[in-house]
Amino acid sequence: MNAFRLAGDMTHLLSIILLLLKIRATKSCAGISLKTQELYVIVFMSRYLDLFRTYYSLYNSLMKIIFLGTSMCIVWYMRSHKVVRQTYNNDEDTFRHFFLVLPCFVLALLVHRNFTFIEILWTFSLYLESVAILPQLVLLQKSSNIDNLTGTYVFLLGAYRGLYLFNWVYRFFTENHRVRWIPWLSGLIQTAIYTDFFYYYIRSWKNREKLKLPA
Amino acid sequence: SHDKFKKDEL
Repeated sequence: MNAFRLAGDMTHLLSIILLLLKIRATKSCAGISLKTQELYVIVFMSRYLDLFRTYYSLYNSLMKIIFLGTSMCIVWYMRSHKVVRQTYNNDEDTFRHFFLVLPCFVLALLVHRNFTFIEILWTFSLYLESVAILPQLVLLQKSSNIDNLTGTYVFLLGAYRGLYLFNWVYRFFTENHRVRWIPWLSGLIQTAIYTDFFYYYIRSWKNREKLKLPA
Repeated sequence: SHDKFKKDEL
């Protein structure tokens, strides 16, 4: 495993730890989009379907279990925890899952590598992951008060796929020269969606100001 | 090959 890949995975893991920390320590999920979190559950469930069928490494299986477990745990907190669920911005988190899930699924049916069950779901998970942050970004735009943990959570979550892009470039030159359009383009779009957020996050960090996104 | 990437990436 190269350094970009490891850094990407660790950034992803750290973002989740940070979010769970925020929820557990402050007993609040204010500013967090349940829509985005539910989309991540769908992403992980459709991508890691092969978890018990094919084994690659202990690291790999462990990370998959962690991503599946934590994403479901976060959704549980936001939906069912008696204190946390009351802090959820129900009225502002208005993005409809359906408008992301359906087009991604149709696209996976049309654009894929092999027409098999596992392959279609894997492709669907990449398409869906690339846009899953949209409800969260829309919610942040509506929020006048974005706390540090939420801002940093979104920043790390965006940085993770960006680091994967470097990992793919690295692997392209060191392992085998084969073009993998589906993950590359999805990852590129995923990272590009964060561009605006990155700009405002870094600017607020440099100026030591509170993060605010223009509506 | 293709499958190797798919299995070892997250």
